Amino acid sequence: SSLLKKLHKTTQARAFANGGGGGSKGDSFLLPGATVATLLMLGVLHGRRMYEDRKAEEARENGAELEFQPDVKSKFLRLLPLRSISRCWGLLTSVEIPVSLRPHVYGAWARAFHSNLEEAALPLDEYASLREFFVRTLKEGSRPIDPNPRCLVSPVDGTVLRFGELREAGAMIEQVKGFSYSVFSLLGANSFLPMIAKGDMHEESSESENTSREKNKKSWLRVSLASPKVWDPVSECPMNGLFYCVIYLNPGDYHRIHAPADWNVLVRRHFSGRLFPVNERATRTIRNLYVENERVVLEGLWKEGFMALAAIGATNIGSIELSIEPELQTNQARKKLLPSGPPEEQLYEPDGIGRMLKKGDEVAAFNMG
Amino acid sequence: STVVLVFQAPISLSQEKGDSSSEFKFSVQRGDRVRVGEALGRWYDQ
Repeated sequence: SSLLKKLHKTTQARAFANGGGGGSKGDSFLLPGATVATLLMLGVLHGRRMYEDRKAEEARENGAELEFQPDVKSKFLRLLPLRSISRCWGLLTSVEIPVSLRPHVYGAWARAFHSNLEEAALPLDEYASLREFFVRTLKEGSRPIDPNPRCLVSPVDGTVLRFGELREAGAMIEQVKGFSYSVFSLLGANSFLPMIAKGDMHEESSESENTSREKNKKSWLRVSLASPKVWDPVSECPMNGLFYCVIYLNPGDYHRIHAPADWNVLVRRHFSGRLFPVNERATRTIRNLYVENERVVLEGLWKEGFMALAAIGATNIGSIELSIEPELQTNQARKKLLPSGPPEEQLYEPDGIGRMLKKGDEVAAFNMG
Repeated sequence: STVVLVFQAPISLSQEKGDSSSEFKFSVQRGDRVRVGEALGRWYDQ
């Protein structure tokens, strides 16, 4: 405030020195109170945000597990038209950048978000817009696929947030300590998962093994009915557990999604949801974040049984483009303001062949807007 | 953006204890940086 008083005095003195110019010229230099108050408030909020983030960082370094803690900001986010903001961001990043500026713009992006420009498949000045650069492919051989037939590979570049085995009947995944969400809600009510999760794969005695095997058979019967030509994985494989892995992609990461194994995709579900940010702070403060956000779920079979992948969008990355279904459009303007209804489902090849993918094949890509 | 992978993988039931000792083992830790094509987990013959 002393700084502002000094600024105020100097502007007045300067106005006076220039022949006074009467009250009007002096007044026009006056910073109205509201602007000063707004600047001060933004400064205080920013300072508080930095303090809180530093506190969270220290807690994490001390190994403390951050807990679920809804705050005012997460409630405020619910009031914003995040989908429209996301589409505006997409329009902005689609603007063509002059060729001479491209290396500088993408270089600045790479420095800000730690992208590796060496891996980009094309020279930087061949990406016409930031949106085109964002969904860049990589040079051949940049991502060797682990050839071990008994391993599952990462479908994306990113940071492992959570992983584990789904043992409880409710098949819940922890979003952050103190809050979990249901896998059924994430994948959709029509998911083939219920039969498997209810199949209680872990029952001990042999007779229950047969009954659960029967149950499994029934569930896969439903799948095989949907896709008669798909092999029945249950009879060929030992008891199976249900596992999950959650991977977060930073804005600077390579944003294409690949098949984690040889995988036959049978069905796609598109949930036209909200577009909250999905950064670390959002996972700590927004309830059911992954279940509310716009997402595309691919479900199918691999040699060990069921496999599903949920690609979840965010405010800045609202689009999910499928290599196996290029016509799918996500983050479209919704006619009604009400939250989204049931997901839009597409059974691949109604006679049940599905879309066969080899381990490492490209499946989809995230994009801005 | 975020990707959630849900999949079945082999487990083996350890009869005497009656609880399932997963045969599938993750080869990552929370907070690890992973890249496309790197192993998330493997399973082994018992």
